[in-house]
Amino acid sequence: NSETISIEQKLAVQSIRRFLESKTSYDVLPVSYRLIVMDTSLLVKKSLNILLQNNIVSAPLWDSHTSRFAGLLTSSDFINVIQYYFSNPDKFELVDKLQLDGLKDIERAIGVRPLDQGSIHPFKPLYEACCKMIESRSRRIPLIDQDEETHREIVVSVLTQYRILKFVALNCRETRYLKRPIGELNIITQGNLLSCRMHTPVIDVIQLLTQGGVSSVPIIDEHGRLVNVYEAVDVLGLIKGGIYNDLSLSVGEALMRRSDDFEGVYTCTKNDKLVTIMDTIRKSRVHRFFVVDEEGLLIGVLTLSDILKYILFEE
Amino acid sequence: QKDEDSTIAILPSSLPQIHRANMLAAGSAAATKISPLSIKKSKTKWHFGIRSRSYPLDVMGEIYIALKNLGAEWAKPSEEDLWTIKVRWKYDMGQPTNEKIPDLMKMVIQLFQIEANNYLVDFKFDGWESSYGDASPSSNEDEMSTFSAYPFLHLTTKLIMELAVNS
Amino acid sequence: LATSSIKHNTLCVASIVRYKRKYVTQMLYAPL
Repeated sequence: NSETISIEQKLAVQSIRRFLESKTSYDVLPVSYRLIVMDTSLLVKKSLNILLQNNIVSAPLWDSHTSRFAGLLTSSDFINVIQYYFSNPDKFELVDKLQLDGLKDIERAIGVRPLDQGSIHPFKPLYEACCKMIESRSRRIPLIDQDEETHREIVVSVLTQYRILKFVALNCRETRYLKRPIGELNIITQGNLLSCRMHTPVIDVIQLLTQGGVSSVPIIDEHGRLVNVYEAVDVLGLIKGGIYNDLSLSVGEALMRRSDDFEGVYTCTKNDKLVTIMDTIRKSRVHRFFVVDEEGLLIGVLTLSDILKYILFEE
Repeated sequence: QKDEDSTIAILPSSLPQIHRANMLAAGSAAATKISPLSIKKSKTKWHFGIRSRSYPLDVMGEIYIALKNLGAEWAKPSEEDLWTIKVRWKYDMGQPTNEKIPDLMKMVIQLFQIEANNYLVDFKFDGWESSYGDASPSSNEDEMSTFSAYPFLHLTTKLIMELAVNS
Repeated sequence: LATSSIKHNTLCVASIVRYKRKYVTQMLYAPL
């Protein structure tokens, strides 16, 4: 039986891969959708309001001086601002008046290598967009075309790993054959996982996000049981509340900024299968699964990148 | 096919209400002061163009002044249609590009009356021209399928700001 | 062109653009 399950899984993964090669990023786009873009001369704090008001965590930037797109605004930019402010508490005035086109200077000031976003044409195979995202270790990729008259760039949309996996979960019936336990697939990130305690100062957790190049840090109790998770997007709420100047806050206190419609942290165990993982992605806005054992002890994490990498390159 | 033995779950202690209760129970001092982010996802209220209750000719005057201040040019309006302005706007990018790309953006600005003393100024993108004369390939409507709206949107923001500041 | 009321010195304009067979509501936020 397990032999059959392994063969079915292998064939299903290959079939899903062919699906990704046969579709384009354009196919993932809804028939009608919204794209919010910000002029780089906006104040950073204004851009934060716009993201929160529109319930988004990232947006393409447009430089009206050069009439070109200037990359994506993401939670990493806000993390950089917090770190800059933490090392330069006297620069409150500068941070308050910082414009989006000043974010590059902040990156240089704190010595952070800018995230290479990459980009891809909307009509390239979806498989290629996925590979580019895995390569650039970013969780989103702008779809760029050219204005046929002026040859200027057009950002058609920004594709995320979540949207692609949801597209697969909605359109590939083969996901129902992915029945091998994820513990056998060697796709869980485990062992010396970055983590913190509820009383850890939030600034230390933010440092972990940057140093670890991760988008979330699990919070464990004295027994190693998973209690909560601090995510990169939580930084937006921290800045919104203006409490970033009180960075002595513990991460537990900072998490109280979370809005009440936060869906909660998803957990699974090594016995879970990708068939139910993909079904959960189809139904809910989930960005990672923390793997725990029967006692709730933290074992590892399964990110959307891990799942995408498995579908793209394994079997 | 439901997979009965799925152990996927949502961590109860991560739900905001439960987390808050746990923090307060732990006696955290700051916890009482920190409230959850309640960004009212205020539905942006959209308008077509911009509204005005001023006298129609005053509105047109304001628009011409704003266009002039912004360095745009316009075709002389015909007697029978005083309420439409055909605008051309040099859109120089500052960086010299050897390739000849159209640099004159065309826009049509039109005043509509909605009801008694309630007017609407509508802005429409009207393609590109080249300031060095050669007629740009005026691909017709349904071929024109990849054009960037951002230069048009940018110029309308400048015009709206000019009108807002002047008024 | 669609416009939003100017709030906190920020203006948002939008227009619905056809891209191939799909429709994008392009929104641009700019400071006053």
